[in-house]
Amino acid sequence: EDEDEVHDEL
Amino acid sequence: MNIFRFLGDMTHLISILILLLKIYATKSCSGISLKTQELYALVFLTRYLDLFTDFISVYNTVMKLVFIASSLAIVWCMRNHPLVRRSYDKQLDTFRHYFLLLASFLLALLLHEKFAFQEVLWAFSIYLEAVAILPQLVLLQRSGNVDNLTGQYVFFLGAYRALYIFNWIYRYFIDPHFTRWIACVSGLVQTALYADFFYYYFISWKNNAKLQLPA
Repeated sequence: EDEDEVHDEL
Repeated sequence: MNIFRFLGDMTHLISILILLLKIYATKSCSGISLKTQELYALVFLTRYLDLFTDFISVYNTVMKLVFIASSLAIVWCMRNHPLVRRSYDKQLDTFRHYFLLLASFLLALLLHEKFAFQEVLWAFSIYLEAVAILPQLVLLQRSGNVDNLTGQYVFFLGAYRALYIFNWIYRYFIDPHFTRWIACVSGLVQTALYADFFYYYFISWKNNAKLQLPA
């Protein structure tokens, strides 16, 4: 289960 | 962070500073589409919902605050500042941007990374940003001659997402598991919408002539 992908781009 | 993304963010910041300079220095927003500015404010507000929940870096947080504050300030200025609002080309800025809102939202309901409130709004902000420049491009075509600062503003705005495309290519080579299809495909569409503007911008730069977009 891929962890919640955080949007690290603006 | 990589050089392409950093240059992209700086280019984006420069475009906003140019617009703020134009409005502040000339007390005029002629040639600027209020509809595009409202769409951008919505893009930042729906994309940065994680501002207080996910801390990524000081840089990331500061830039998000700058983008939200500047876009709201520009919309407020164009609506309420007595001098600025008088120079708004209301009769030229007639693009039905509500359709862009609806289309982006419907697409976000269909295509998103996860069916969660924040993720659907994030996808909405990505799709909306791709088309948000349309009212501005239509206004430029209608207003014929484009003043220097407005031309620079649109140029840097288009260039920033082009740099982000290099950032996605770079990230993909570094980590093949990195796939951001939603942002990448939207970024390509967004940059493609500037194609003819970039062409006429280049012609005007080459001939050292005024930027003219054909009606």
